[in-house]
Amino acid sequence: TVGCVVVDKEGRCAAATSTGGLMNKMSGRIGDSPIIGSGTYACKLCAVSCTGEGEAILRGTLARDVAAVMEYKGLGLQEAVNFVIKERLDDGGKAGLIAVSNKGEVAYGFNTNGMFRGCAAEDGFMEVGIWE
Amino acid sequence: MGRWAIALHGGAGVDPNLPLQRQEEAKQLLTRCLNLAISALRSNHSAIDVVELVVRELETDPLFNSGRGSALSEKGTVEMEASIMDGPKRRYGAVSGLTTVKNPVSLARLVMEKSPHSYLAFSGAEEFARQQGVELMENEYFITQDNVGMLKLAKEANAILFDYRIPTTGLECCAAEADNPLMMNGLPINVYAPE
Repeated sequence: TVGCVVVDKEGRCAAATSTGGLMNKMSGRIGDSPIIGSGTYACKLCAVSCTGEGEAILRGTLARDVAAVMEYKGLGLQEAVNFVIKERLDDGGKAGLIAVSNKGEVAYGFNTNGMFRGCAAEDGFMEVGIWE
Repeated sequence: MGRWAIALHGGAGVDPNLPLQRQEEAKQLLTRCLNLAISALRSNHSAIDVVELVVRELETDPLFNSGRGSALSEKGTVEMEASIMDGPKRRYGAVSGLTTVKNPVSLARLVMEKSPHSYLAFSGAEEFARQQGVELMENEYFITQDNVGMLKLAKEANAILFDYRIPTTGLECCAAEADNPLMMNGLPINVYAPE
């Protein structure tokens, strides 16, 4: 799975996710990536793209939950990402996600051993990584 | 004026023994995509344009599991899916079951912008793609030799792999790691490759 989240200078957030799904999946299987609120979500507050065990992400509605805990619980972006990874995945569910906020923050989280990721911000911050 | 920011991913769940060369290739691709996005944002492109631009680039490179390089179904075919969402306007487009569309994310955007719907799948999505004139490829274009090998291993292991791929180092890898106590879906953790 690949994904990208962006907030532009106008504070507009957008998210996109694309995937081939699971190796050896049944024909006709649909995962989290195209499901609004599961693998992909964006609103005025933030944008989120997920990757990992599709069925676990679907059950946890991970992407929407990041926005929801920011909106209803008042959490910051990284706090929201951490909360969702820790609290919203089933036991053993493995996933990762990336997020940006309308304030120009970036955040990511995962409970797998690694996630291919990169982020950059207008202040010059730039990072590419795989492991924790 | 606010501050722009971008994050991107190429999948979670990475073989801890992923060769350094593969790690470097992944980092180079991620860096190239970041630079593409930075340049677009500095040129005042909108967030929705930039996410599509970046995901198209990732789909076109066979390194990660999307577009060319997608994981294979049990039939050895590629069935791709993608989505895109524009936050402020609350618009959404998604596609599933694509077998010929070179860049699924762009078709998802067309669903969002040019159809009265949010989500098209399988034959309907393919028909919409033809109507819209997007670039189409034979299914073979999306299939890499690495993934053919991974599917073979997955079938031999009788496993559906949750967004992870078995590296092409072969079954001897699985045997070599048989003593590893960390398991996922019935297989040692380090037989899994990204996505």
